[in-house]
Amino acid sequence: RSAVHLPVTPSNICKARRLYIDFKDVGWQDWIIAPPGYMANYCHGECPFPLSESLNGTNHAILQTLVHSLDPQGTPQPCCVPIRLSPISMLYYDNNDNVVLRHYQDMVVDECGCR
Amino acid sequence: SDAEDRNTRERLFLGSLGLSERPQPAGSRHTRRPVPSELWRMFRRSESIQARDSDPCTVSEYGVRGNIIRYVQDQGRLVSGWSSSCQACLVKQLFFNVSVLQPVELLSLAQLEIRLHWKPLRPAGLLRGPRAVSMSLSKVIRATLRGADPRASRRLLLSQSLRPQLEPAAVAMDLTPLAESWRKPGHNYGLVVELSPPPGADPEELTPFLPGNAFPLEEAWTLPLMEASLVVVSLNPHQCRSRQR
Repeated sequence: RSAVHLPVTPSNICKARRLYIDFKDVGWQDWIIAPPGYMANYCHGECPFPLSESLNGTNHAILQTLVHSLDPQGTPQPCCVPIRLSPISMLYYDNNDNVVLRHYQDMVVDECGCR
Repeated sequence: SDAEDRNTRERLFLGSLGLSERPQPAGSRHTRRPVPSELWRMFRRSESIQARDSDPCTVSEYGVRGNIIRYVQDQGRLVSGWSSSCQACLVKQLFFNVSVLQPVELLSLAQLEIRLHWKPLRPAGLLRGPRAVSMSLSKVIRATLRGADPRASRRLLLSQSLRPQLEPAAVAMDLTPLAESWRKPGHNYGLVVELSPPPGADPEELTPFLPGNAFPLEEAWTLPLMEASLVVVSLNPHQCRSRQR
């Protein structure tokens, strides 16, 4: 009957984590002109009950955390996912030595939330 | 197998970026053509904070839908001497390989840009005042048979006179429908640009301003150096999904 509060250390909470993609690491530096890399980030962490407002949960996620707190085995927590993303642009040479500028949607995680 | 596994992962990831394979441009980083300053500007602008909220599937600089901007370089050759009637004319074939666009890509804009670099005018030239050259741009609609007049397979697109200028001058022309027709295999015969000296100019006076041709000091008049590129804007619909609300 009483809600079970699992102890959650702050670092476990759902939030964006830093992840820098270095194009040299994957051997792309000879065809990518710019950028040399970029901060992609990723989401990771818990979505505990009660879902605080900073976790940007939908009503459904709030419901799911409640059910999870009552039946942890039967219903998982909501997922910690990107909820705001940004584009990046890449300048590169193609196989014909043409210079290409390409814009990609949703390549940088700016904000995470529980869904 | 590790290497294969890595290659497979890379190919799958590049595929999701709309690239059929890892580009392998020829030459080294230092010998490749410089990045056009306009593309640098667009890239820097896209990195600004404001741009983060703009639509990456619209190219605001050209006002068209698109997420890929290519500066397709000219692969044509000088063909002076085609026109027997004008030995002093500078005649250049322009050829842009638009097969670099993937079939899935929607062509939004193909803009021809011809930059003319005039050699600084000599005093004699100044005395007589800069005289215009005439430039004609034609599309080639079929291969020219041996012995046939090459002009028979051309259709005039643009004809204008150009005056020498201190700064490089650019002629721009929207060739989107023509570039779309070039995407069909076997339909790309390119363009021909012809620069004709001012009427009455003494051919002896004229020496084309060509690479490797140092500035002939005794020369009072020179045809400009020409650089051509095709700015191609296209949209990959797989990468420009409408946002799920």
